Amino acid sequence: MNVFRLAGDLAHVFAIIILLLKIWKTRSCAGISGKSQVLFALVYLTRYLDLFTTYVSLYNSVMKVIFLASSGATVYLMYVKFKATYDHNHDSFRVEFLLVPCVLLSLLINHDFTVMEVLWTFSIYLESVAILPQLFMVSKTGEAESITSHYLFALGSYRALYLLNWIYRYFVESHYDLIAIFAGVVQTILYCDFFYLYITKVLKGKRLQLPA
Amino acid sequence: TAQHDEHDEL
Repeated sequence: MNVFRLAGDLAHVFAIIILLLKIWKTRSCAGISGKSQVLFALVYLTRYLDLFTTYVSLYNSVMKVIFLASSGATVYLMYVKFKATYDHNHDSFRVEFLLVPCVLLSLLINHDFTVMEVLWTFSIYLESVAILPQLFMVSKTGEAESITSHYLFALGSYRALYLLNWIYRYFVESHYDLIAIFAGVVQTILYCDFFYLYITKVLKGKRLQLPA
Repeated sequence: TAQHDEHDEL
């Protein structure tokens, strides 16, 4: 464990908590893409199957359970409890455009052709693009509430921090994982445009509104 | 699997 990895984990947990609190406090999931949230739940379900097969550490297991439980709770709040506030007209991204390539790519490019390993690879690929329905929704409505922007910023930064973790591990431990690095680079690039808007607008107290 | 360890991203 190094500082980048820990910071990445914390940014990720922080993002999920911001989102859950926002939905809970406002009793509304307006502006949030349910499709992205379902994809994230699928990411954790397919990756953390190893909870049942390998024990790494208490920290590792607890974090995995937190990710599974919180993404399950978010999906529940969006599709059951606060269903009436879910803005599905604007959540029109076609998820098959993400799922099909991720399935094919994980079958073709993986470390090991076993069920667990292909599922792990699938989840790593899917995680990198799972935010696209959300970013698509923001671009369709042309704006995002500030709390949604903070959520997206925390969610975008964790994979960038993980990239620093991989750079550190490459130099200090001579260890690297090309699949995780590739997916991390893709995910971080997808957020670049958003990061720019966040820094130039939201941090200066303005609403995140896309130029017309 | 062997190539994943506790220092991997979660």
